[in-house]
Amino acid sequence: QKRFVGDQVLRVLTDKEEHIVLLRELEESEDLQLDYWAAPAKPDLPVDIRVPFPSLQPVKIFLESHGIPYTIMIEDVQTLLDEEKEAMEKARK
Amino acid sequence: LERSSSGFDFSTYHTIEEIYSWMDDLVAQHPNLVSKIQIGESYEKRPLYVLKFSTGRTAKTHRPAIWIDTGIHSREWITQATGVWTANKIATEYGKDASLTAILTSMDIFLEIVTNPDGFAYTHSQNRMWRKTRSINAGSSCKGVDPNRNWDAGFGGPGASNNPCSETYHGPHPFSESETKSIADFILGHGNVMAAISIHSYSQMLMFPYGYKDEPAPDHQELDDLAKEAVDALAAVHGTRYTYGSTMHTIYQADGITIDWTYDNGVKYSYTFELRDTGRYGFLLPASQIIPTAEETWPALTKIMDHVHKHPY
Repeated sequence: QKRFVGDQVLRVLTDKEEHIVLLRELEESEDLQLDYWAAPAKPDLPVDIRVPFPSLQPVKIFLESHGIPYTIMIEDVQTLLDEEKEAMEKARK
Repeated sequence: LERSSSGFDFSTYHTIEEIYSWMDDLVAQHPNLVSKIQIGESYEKRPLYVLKFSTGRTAKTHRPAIWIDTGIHSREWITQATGVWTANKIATEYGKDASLTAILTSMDIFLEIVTNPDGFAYTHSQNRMWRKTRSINAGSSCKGVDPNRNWDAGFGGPGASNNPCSETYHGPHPFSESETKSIADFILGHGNVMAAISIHSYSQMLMFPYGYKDEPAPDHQELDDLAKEAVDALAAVHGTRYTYGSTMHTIYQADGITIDWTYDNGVKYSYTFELRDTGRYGFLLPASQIIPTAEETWPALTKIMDHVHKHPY
């Protein structure tokens, strides 16, 4: 089973079209293995990106260097999945 | 906890086996209203089940019908869970809710709860983040097609990807996926589907055609007015605010999507929901959100269904 330890989901909310263009370019970087949960559509719509742990530093540097505002929506994806699994098992019992 | 008489817990997430088993229970509990039909099978040979809610047992021709599907993107578990809750709600409210009862007196409702069963099973067993189908792509190590880019409506346009490794890969050709082809065949074969509602998560939106082109749909104003009524009804339950409009103008260009195909094939009332976004969990919405999400979606659904019932075409 694939695990997501240390992966984070970043939420970008920007009002600048040029940021949206940059986020689209970022999506094309296959080596970063980014998973766009909510794709860059247009300003003022949130963009959510699951960033694998090894890609966190370069992605955050990219965002900060371009002045793209973001927050960490999910600190650790695996922790959330573990909680979800535990809740399902509890309910099943 | 909200439980059915069979002990099924609606406030938790379930595997495909549990949902399929519960569907049989629902049919057994409401034999005069609910039946289960199989419209095809998935790439990995899982049955594609649809619940049929009907009170018209003797009709020689198909009665006007409403199609609802949930969970075509397998990882958006809140949608399948909402589908389960909604199926139960339809079954238990028939005969009590005047509007729903009137609808079911002359119309049928078809509800496909697990629209992408291979992907859904995969989210439970191997990869919780899986969104697409599980078909093999020739010449690529990446599996799966985005079933909401695989319909024959603007297929292959810029609002989809031609990269098999992308989450929005449109597939080699329209309806390459049995999961979409089976629905299309069913709707065309039925011939009297008046509304199609495809439920996704998460963005808190209610959208209608088009996603593949900029121009307004011929029924734009009516669809827009009805969308406003629906999102107002939704917001009245827990205060959740939705945006609404055509897909192209509400979110982005999306080519080959379900509701554009249904609309282009004569289903005037074609809508797609994006359920709750709390801004904290994305599509990993905790199970505690299932009931509130389903509860608020219900009046929006009934608003659309009631309008369809009262505006035959």
